Amino acid sequence: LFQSGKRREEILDGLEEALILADVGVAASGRVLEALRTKTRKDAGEADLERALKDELAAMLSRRADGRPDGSGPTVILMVGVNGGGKTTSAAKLAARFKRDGKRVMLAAADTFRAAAQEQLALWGKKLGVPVVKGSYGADPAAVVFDAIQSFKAQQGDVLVVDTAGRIHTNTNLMNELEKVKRIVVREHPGARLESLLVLDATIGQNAIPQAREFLKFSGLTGIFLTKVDGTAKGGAVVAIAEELDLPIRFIGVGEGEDDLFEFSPREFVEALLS
Amino acid sequence: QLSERLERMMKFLRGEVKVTDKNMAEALKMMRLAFLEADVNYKVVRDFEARIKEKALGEEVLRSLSPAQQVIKIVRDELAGILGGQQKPLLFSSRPPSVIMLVGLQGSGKTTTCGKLARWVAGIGKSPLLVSFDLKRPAAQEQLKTIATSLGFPFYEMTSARMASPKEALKELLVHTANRGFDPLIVDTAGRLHVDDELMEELRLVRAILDPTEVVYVGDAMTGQDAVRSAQAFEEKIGLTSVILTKLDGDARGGAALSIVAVTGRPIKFIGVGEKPDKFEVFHPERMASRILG
Ligand SMILES: Nc1nc2c(ncn2[C@@H]2O[C@H](COP(=O)(O)OP(=O)(O)OP(=O)(O)O)[C@@H](O)[C@H]2O)c(=O)[nH]1
Ligand SMILES: Nc1nc2c(ncn2[C@@H]2O[C@H](COP(=O)(O)OP(=O)(O)OP(=O)(O)O)[C@@H](O)[C@H]2O)c(=O)[nH]1
Ligand SMILES: [Mg+2]
Ligand SMILES: [Mg+2]
Repeated sequence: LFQSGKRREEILDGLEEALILADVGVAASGRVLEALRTKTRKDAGEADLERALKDELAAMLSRRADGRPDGSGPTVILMVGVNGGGKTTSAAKLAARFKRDGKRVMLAAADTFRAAAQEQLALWGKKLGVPVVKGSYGADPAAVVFDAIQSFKAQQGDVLVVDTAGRIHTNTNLMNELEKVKRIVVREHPGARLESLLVLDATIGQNAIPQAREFLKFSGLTGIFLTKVDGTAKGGAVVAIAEELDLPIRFIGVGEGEDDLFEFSPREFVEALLS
Repeated sequence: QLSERLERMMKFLRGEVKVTDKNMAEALKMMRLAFLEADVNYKVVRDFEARIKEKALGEEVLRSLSPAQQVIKIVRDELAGILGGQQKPLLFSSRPPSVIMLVGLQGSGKTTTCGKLARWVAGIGKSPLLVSFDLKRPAAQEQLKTIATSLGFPFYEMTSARMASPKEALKELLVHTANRGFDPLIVDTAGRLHVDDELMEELRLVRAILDPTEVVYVGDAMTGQDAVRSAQAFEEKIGLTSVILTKLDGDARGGAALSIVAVTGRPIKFIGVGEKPDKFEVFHPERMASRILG
């Protein structure tokens, strides 16, 4: 009996280590393991424990699973997040996906700050055959969004994907700028469904959690777009985010091309997390 | 904070005069927690723990500090020692032009850092020429050209026509750089996954032709456990000379710094602390150590 008790703790420690290595974080891993301890039988074997863990994680990530934007318009999707996470590329992927679904799609290049940011999105628009509303370099991003909304309404578009500049979530001025962009959308197109997606790089560690908190506060968030999942990083920080902020993962990015996009599947994600 | 936790533990250890295996285990557990929360890689943490244990149980303990204070000091010194151990300034060739090549994962900040590096070397009297080998990302050439132009530095346009015969294109670039007296040549490369064998091989070939004095791994300070995997792969497949850690203006603890240095053995020479070209600093190991420890 003593032997099986020791073995159980060894297995549970191993599972906790796997979660930590996947960037789930020490605190969240501890909580998940605690839930596992109470929910599983004392004599559960390794396979049972592992399956129970996967069930637990999948359940955490399945809350609010329905409600993914499907482009039945009018929908405005705001792409927000810290620098370099993949917002511009992911905006293009969403535009491609909804266009392929037969929707009337537009893009707004509201990153008026970074070098060649608008040119980057404009090239995507050209490639995909999706119109891109731009502004002048250094202009107020809210002005670009305003113009984009007028155009979007005039053309009775289904989906408008708004690309914003990368910003560090601790920069209050930039976070206020984002809040203003959101207000413009709500004010100018109150009838539209507003989706605010946090574009999160799967390689990020625990800092993903404060990022999610801040962006939730300033731009409101309706979901997460997890990028660069084609790398080796597991993106486990989304577990803690789902737990604390109840944010669903809507899409995952698996490459640099416009088709490298999947709808999020909790089961598949959890399998990969522990592989 | 690690120091807070260890101070709390001090109360529990009060009266004890030397570090023992027993009170050491508690201190190490707290240190492990702090490091993991700071995104230091799990295996790097375990190795670090072993080093600390060895030091703490050794000669040094017979001082006036309490055991907990002693452990904190050893941890801080050891951390700063690893981070700053190989410290060297930016390397230049004795036969100009020097080539500085920036590599790393997608979105880590390479293109932006090229501009920062150019501005920094100009500040020590050099004449940089910037070039980008990224022919894939939309407007990548334009991004570096815009940065170069805004800073007043020359930009060499690498076109897909030129890159059709890469060996010739690279040799032509080096000749151009030497003839115009530019030094260093700062080379931006496309972001790539360390598991993309084809792109890693492409990078290895470019490096072989350019023979750079610096191959700089540009890493994002918010990287989590994966930091060792990518950095190690770039070190093994390409060979690195140094590291630049970006986005330290955020509030990520930056444990990736320790992970990357521990696994590659290469020094961090600079850090990025913002998007603008002047947001660039020489790396300070003690400051990074404090940041990681929280
Ligand atoms: N491998 C991989 N690369 C990606 C993915 N998504 C984006 N990228 C790459 O990541 C890099 C950054 O992408 P961007 O779309 O420019 O990121 P961003 O968030 O708009 O960046 P900023 O606007 O500068 O903040 C580019 O090289 C993209 O090709 C993905 O899912 N997988
Ligand atoms: N806040 C902050 N942002 C930075 C820093 N360094 C770079 N960035 C931003 O990070 C984003 C990505 O930078 P890039 O220079 O395009 O990254 P990259 O590595 O060249 O990207 P790829 O070529 O797609 O691999 C941009 O928004 C930059 O402005 C930094 O130190 N701090
Ligand atoms: Mg962008
Ligand atoms: Mg680049």
